Amino acid sequence: QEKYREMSIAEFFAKNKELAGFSNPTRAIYQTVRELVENSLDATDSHNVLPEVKISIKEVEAATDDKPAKYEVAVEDNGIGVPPNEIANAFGKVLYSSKYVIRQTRGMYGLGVKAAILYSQMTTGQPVFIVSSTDSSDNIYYKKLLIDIKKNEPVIIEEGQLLKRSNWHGTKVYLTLEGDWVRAKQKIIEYIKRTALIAPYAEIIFETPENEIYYFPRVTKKMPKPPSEAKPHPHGIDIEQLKAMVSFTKTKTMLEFMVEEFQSIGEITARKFLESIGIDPNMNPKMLIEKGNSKLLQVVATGLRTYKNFRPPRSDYLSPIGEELIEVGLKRLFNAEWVKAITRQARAYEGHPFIVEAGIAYGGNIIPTEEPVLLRYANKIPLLYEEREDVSYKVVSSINWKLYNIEEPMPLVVLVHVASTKVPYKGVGKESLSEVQELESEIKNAVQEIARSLRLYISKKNSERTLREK
Amino acid sequence: QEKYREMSIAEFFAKNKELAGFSNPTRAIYQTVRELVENSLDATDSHNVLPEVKISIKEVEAATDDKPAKYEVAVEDNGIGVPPNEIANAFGKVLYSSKYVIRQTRGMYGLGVKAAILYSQMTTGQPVFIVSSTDSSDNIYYKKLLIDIKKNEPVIIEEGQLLKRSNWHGTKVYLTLEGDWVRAKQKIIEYIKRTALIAPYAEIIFETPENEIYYFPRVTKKMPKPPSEAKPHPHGIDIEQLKAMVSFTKTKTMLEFMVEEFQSIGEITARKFLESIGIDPNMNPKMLIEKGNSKLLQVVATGLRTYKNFRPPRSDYLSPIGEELIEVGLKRLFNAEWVKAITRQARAYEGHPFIVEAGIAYGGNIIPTEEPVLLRYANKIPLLYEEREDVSYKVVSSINWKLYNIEEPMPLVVLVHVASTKVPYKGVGKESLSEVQELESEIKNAVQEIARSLRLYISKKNSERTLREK
Ligand SMILES: Nc1ncnc2c1ncn2[C@@H]1O[C@H](COP(=O)(O)OP(=O)(O)OP(=O)(O)O)[C@@H](O)[C@H]1O
Ligand SMILES: Nc1ncnc2c1ncn2[C@@H]1O[C@H](COP(=O)(O)OP(=O)(O)OP(=O)(O)O)[C@@H](O)[C@H]1O
Ligand SMILES: [Mg+2]
Ligand SMILES: [Mg+2]
Repeated sequence: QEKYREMSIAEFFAKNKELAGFSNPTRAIYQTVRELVENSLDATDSHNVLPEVKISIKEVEAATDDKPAKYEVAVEDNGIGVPPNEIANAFGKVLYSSKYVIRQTRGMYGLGVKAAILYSQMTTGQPVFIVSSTDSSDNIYYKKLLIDIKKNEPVIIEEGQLLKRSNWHGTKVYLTLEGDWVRAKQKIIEYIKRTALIAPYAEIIFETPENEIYYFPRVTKKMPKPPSEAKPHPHGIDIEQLKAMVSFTKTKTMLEFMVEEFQSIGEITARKFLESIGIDPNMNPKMLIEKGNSKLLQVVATGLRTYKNFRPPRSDYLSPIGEELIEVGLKRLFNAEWVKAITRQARAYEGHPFIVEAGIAYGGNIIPTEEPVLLRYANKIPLLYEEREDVSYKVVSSINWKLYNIEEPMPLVVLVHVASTKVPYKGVGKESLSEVQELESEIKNAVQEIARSLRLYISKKNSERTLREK
Repeated sequence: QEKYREMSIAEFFAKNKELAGFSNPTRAIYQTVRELVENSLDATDSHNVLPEVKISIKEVEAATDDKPAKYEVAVEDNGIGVPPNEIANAFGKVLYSSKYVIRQTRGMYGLGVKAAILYSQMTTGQPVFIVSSTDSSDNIYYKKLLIDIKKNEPVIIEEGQLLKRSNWHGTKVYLTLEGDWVRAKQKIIEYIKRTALIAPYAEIIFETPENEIYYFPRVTKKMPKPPSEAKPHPHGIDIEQLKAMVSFTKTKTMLEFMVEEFQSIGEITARKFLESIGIDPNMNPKMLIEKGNSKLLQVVATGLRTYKNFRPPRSDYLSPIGEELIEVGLKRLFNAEWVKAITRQARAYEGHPFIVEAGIAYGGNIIPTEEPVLLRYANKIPLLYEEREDVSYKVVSSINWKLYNIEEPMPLVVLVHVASTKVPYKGVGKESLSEVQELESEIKNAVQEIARSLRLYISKKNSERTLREK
C-alpha cells in the first residue's frame, strides 16, 4: 500500500543535500565558504560598494576516528546589509531571495545560504548567527535562528539590536558545521585566489584554522559598472510566464502591455507585432487569461517567441569583468610572457542576453601541461568542480592548439567567463553550465579569436629567434 | 532597493527547467519519456507485476523555422495504478510522492512527472491527461489537469470515471510538448534498449512519430524479488532526522525507541548502546526535543552515527538485477564471445545499504573502440548523459586494461549497476552519481573482479591458439 505525501522544500534539500553540493564533509565546507562569499560579493560589487570581505574558519571540535571535525565558518562584508524585517526569511526560508529579478547576480536560486544552514543544523544542531546593518539604518540587528525543516520557516532563537556607533554597514554570518578542512583547504584557497584574480578591486582576508592569513589587497578602485535590472525580452516568454505577466499587469490595452512590460519595444514595433498576429491593440490584456481563451494566449506566446523584428536583448544591463581587469589578473597570478583578453559582443539565448569573455596567458612562469589550464567563471563565480562536463571544457579541449603554433606540453592558461541575466547551471551547486548551443558557439569564437592573436605573437617570436640565430 | 520574495517550488522548477534535465527541446522530449517510463516500471516490477509498457510519440504540429515541433507523448502500463483521491496531487503538486520512504525505487524526488508537465504547459499550454485504475477498483478514473505554478497545486480541468469491464489495472499518461524528436531519437531508442537489456521480463512497445515499432518481447517470467521498505539505520541519522523521528514516535522509552524505530536493533544492543552514551533506557524519547536539551539530542545523534556495534544495514530489502539477467541481457544485445557478471555483497554509506553489480562483455560482434563502452545503471535506470563526471566512468577509465591482457582497440563493454535505498545523484535529472568514497571503491572492486576472470579467459585462449599454431 503506497504512502503518498508531500515534502517541504527545506526537507527536500536537507534529505538530498548532495544536490546542493554538500555531498561529503570536504565539499560541504567548500560549498559553505562559496555560498557566503558569493552573497557578500553580490551585496557589494553589484551595488557599487568596493568589497571588503573577511573569511575565517576556526576548528571548534577536533576530528575523531568516527566523525569529522567541526568548524566555525564566519564571513563578513561591508555590503548593503539585510533589512531587519527580511533577515529571518532571507536566512530561514528556502526559496526566499532578493535575486528573483532579471539581473546578472551570482545568486539566483534563493537557496545557497539556507543549504549551508541546513547542513550545519544536521551535523551540529547549531543555529546560524547573523549580524547586519543597512547603510541608512542607525541600528545593527542580530539574529540567531534555526530553520524549521518541516514548515520551511525560520525559528528565532535570539534577536536584538544595538545602536550604531560608526558608519558600518554590511553583514556577518557565523555557521558551525562538520567539515574536512584538510581535504578542502587546497580547493578553498584556489577558489578565493580565482575570485581575487578577477576582482582586484576587492580586499579579501582569509584566516585559516592554522591561523594562516591569506591577504588579497585591493589594487585598484576601478570597478565594473554594477548590473541593473531588466524587463523581460519577448523571446524568453513561455505560456506560463505570459499568464503570470498578464495576471499582474496594470496596463489596460495590449499596446500598453507590450510597451510597458517588455524591454525595448516602442509603440510602432508593438503595433506591427500585434497586427502580425491578428490581435487588436486595444484589447484588454486580461482577456488572454479569460476562460476559453487559451488559444489566444498561445497565439500571443508563440508570436512573442518567434517575431523577428524585436530589438535583441539589451546588454547594457550586464556587467562583464572587462578586458583590462582580466589581463591584469592573469598577469599578476601567472607572471606570463603574454596575456590577452577579449570581451565579446552580447548575444542571447531564450531571451536572456549573455556576454562571453575569454583570456589567455602564455609562457613565462606558467608550468607546461598536457592540456591548457582552464579557469571557468560564470557571473564572476569561479567554477572548480565538474570540469569535464562543462561546455567551456568541451570547447577548449576540442581546439587543436598545434594549429595555433602551440606545442605540447603547453604553458597555457585559458580563462572563460559567461555573464548573463540567467546562467543555465546544471545543478543548484553551480559547478558547470548545461548544453546551450548559443553559449557553446560564442565561447568557441571568443577563445579562437584570442588564440589567433597568440599565434601571431608566437610566429613573430619564432621568426625573430630564427633571425637572431642566423 | 532589493525586492525580497519567496517562490513556490513549482515556479522554481519551471523557471530553472534545466536543473531537471529540460535544458533544450532534445533533452526535454528524452527526459519526458524517461520520467514516464521510470514511473511505469516502479509501478510494476517494484510490486511483483510483470511489466507491459507501451510508449508512443506522435507529431501533432510540425516544426517551423522559428520553433520546434510539438509531440504527444503517451505511456501506458499495467501497474498498480494511482488511487483516485491521489491522482491530482501525484501529478499536480511538485514534491508529492509515494516514494519518500526507505526503499529502492527508480523515483525518489516527487518531481519527475511534474517537471515534464510543467515543461509541456510552458511550451504548449496543454493539460496532462491521466487514466488510472488500481487492481481492486471497479472503476477507471480519468483526470485532465494543469499545475497552478504560483500555488503548486493541481487545477482539474475535467475528470470522471467509467465502470471497468475488464480486469485492467494500470496508468496511462498523455502529454503534449515541444521537442526535437529528430535529435533525440537515437538517445530515446538507446534508453529503451538499455532498459530492456536488464529487464528481459518486461514487454516494451515503442511507437515512433514515423510509425516505426520497436518491440522488446518478454523473454522470461523470472523477475528479481521486489524491493521492500526498511526502517532507518542509525548510521544514517543526522540531528534533524533524529528530531523528526522523536517528535513522531509513539514509543515511551529510549529502549523501545531504539528497538522499534531502527532496523535490526535488539534489546541487548539497544541497552549496550544507551549505556555507552550515558542515556537512561527508561527516559522518554520526547525529552530529547525539550527546550534546553539540545546537548542531549546531539549526544544521541552522534552516538547513533558512530557506535560500532550495530548490525550493518540490511541488504535483503534491496533488489539487484542478478548475475543471470545481466549476462543474458549482455549476450543478447552484443552477441559477445565472453560474458560474465557479478553481484557484490552489500555495503553501506551514511546508513544506506547499496549493492554494486558489474558485467563485462568481450569480443564476438563487439566493435573494438579506444576505451570500453560503459553502460551505467542506478536503481535499474540507464544513465546516458554526464558520463565524464560519473564515478563509474572515473573508475573504468582509470583501469589499465593492458594488465588484463586487453589491447587497444578493445571489443569491450562494461556494465555497472548501483542499487540502493538512496542513490546520490548529482542532479534531479538523474544522469550521474556524486563522489561517494564507499561507492567508488566498491565499483572498482566489482569491475576488477570480473576483469580478472576475463584475463584468465584471454590468456587461456591465447595459449590454446599458440598451441594450435605449433
Ligand atoms: N551577505 C549578505 N548581504 C546582503 N544580503 C544577503 C547576504 N547574504 C544573503 N543575503 C540576502 O539573503 C538572500 C538569500 O540568500 P541565498 O544565498 O539563500 O539566496 P540567493 O543568493 O538569492 O541565491 P542562491 O541560492 O543562488 O545563492 C539573498 O537573496 C540576499 O537578499
Ligand atoms: N505510472 C504510474 N503508476 C503508478 N503510480 C504513478 C505512476 N506515475 C506516477 N505515479 C505516482 O505519482 C507519484 C509522483 O511521480 P513523480 O514522477 O513526480 O515522482 P516520483 O516518481 O515519486 O519521484 P521522481 O521525481 O524521482 O520521479 C509517484 O510517487 C507515484 O506514486
Ligand atoms: Mg546566495
Ligand atoms: Mg517519477
